[in-house]
Amino acid sequence: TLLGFIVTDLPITPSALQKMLRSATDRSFNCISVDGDMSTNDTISMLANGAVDTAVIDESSQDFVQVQTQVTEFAQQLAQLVVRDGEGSTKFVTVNVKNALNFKDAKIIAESISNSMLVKTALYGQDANWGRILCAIGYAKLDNLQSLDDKKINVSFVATDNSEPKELKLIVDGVPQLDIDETRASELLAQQDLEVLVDLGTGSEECQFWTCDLTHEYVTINGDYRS
Amino acid sequence: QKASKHVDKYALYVPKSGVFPKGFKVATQATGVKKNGNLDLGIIRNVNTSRPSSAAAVFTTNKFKAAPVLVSKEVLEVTGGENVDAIVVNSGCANAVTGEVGLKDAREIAGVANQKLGKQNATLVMSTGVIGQRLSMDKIVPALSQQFETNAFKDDFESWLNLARAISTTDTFPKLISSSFKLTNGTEYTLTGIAKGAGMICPNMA
Repeated sequence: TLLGFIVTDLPITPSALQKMLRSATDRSFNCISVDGDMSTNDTISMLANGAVDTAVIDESSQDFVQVQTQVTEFAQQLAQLVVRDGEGSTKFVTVNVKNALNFKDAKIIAESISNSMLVKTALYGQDANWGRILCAIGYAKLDNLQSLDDKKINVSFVATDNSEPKELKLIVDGVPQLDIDETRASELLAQQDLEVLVDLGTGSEECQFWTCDLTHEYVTINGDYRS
Repeated sequence: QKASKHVDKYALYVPKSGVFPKGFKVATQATGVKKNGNLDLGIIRNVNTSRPSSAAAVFTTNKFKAAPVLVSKEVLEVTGGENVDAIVVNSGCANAVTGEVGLKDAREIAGVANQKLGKQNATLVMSTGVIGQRLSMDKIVPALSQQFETNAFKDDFESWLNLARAISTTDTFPKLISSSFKLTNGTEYTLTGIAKGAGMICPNMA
């Protein structure tokens, strides 16, 4: 279960606060997955008590967008901590889907990859299994297939430690790179922080989703949770 | 969590200090709901009286919403998010799939806090832990009352960190972040965030 709250001493109207939290959640807590299971109790709440002496912020205030952005970045930090603590996890994975036709498709595809048990076990095993990533993209529950063009799709691992080459291309314009540098792939997959980059090439929208690997320990922890 | 122990996540992600918003205080207690005796009840309280507070929330879209979700939604609907001054969280028992008795228990917890605050509909409630078990009200209610009666609320770093600990379940580290920011007019304000979660995580809240 995900529970959380954000509190601030700013004065913010209830409707502006709800708008901020909803927007922040859609770009943070609603973009994480440890195991693909949705709880009966997930709740994020926000309180603003107005202890700071300044004008009340509503949707039309000059500062509304700035505060909303800061709340969103704040929520992303919190959401990422939850993923980093994923039960039994050893890796923190950013799935970055870009150049989709629309945000909704980018998010559905990113979530599909993030929830794939086989992708997550491959990441745990440090196996550059691009086939599983492509498979998860292919079965993503899209309304239609307009964001997918099998001649435009690119899939890469991206280094998170500033090492070069930064990007290891697994699929280029729909063509699997059968002679990928396995040594470099092993270097990238040995890192604690990983990034999977999917460039759909069909639009300009993007979504980041955060997930983790799936390990033996996840089963150990959850095999007897009630006792 | 053997795998997690490969990296010292506690050292990496738990802060050693923080800045916290004015006018909030927190309290925690180990009520005995968690079998290991760890903290399992947390309360955050607004003590600022210069202006009415505002509240907002997003909730699970799971069809089978737990009792505290339904009760907190009611509070926000009734109040429109105005004058909500407390959040009470218990861990160890989710009070989920508990039917009418679960709703009654969640309302009773909110009611105890409301009574202590001297206000109606001023408390949100949250629960996390095992599904399908009834809350141990004999442990939670006296502990909750005691926190108010002994004025156990504090605003120091360790108290905030304990609040993050109190809401944890299988988490290997408490999740607390805080930062100060400035508005365009130079006024400084603070955000503090606390979260818990390690498994059953793929939220879609609205």
